[in-house]
Amino acid sequence: TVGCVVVDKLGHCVAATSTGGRTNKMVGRIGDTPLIGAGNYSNQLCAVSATGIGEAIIRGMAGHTVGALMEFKGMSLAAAVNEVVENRVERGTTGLIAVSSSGEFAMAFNTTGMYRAAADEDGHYEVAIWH
Amino acid sequence: MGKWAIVLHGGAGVISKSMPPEKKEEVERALAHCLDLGVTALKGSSSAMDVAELVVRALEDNPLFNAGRGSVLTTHGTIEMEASIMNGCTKQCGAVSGLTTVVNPISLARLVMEKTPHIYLAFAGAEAFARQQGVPTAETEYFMTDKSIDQLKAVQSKEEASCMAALKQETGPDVFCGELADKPFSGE
Repeated sequence: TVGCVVVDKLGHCVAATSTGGRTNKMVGRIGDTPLIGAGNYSNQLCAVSATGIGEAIIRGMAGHTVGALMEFKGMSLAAAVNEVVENRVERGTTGLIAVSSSGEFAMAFNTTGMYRAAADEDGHYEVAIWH
Repeated sequence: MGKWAIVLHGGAGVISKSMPPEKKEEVERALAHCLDLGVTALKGSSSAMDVAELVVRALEDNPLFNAGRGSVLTTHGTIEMEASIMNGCTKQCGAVSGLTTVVNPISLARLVMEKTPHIYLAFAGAEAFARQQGVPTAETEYFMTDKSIDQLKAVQSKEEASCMAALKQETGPDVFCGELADKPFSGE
């Protein structure tokens, strides 16, 4: 799975996600990333894209839960992403990337690694695989 | 004016730390290339929507990653791709599943969002919509790689071995080899 989340200078958030699925998946299986609210979600506060085992990400309604924790509990982006990755999905199943409308970003995973990269207007630039 | 930021991922799972240095560098170069595309576009005042699509298209075009070219295979050795995109300001979104020929599924997902009254198209309907919109398509061979073929063979041989072992242990008549093959997760 690949994905990208972006917030532009106007504070508009967008999430995009694309996948080939999972090796040896059953023909006709749907459900890694294209379920809006699960592996891909965005609202006025944030944008989220997930990777990993789609079924776990759907059960945890991962993307929407990040947005809901921010909207209804007032959590920061980083806290909301960590809450979902650590407590709302099964261990070893999920990686999340996210941005907020104010320009923060977060990357978290409960697998051994996640191919990822990030940059922001303040000059942060990062490419990483493991913790 | 606010601050821009961009994050991308190329998959998660069990990624061995003993990965050969040249492979690690190849992946990191590819991730940096895609990130640079997005950063340049954001500095040029492109919209978040355009940048997200641009970057995911670049990731789809790279056979290192499991999307578009380089997609993994189903139990039948076929390709079935999925993609989705969502605009946080408007809550507009689009998604596609079961694509077999579309070179950049993310762009078709955006077309579903912008050109239809719907959110989600799948399988034959999604393919027909792709033809109607004239998006680039390719034969199956374009999407398959030696790596994806080897991965499928490895998983299926493991499935057979796991199933046989379970049957030998007399676990009962309800042994479902597909479930056994499901574990452990080795990532994307």
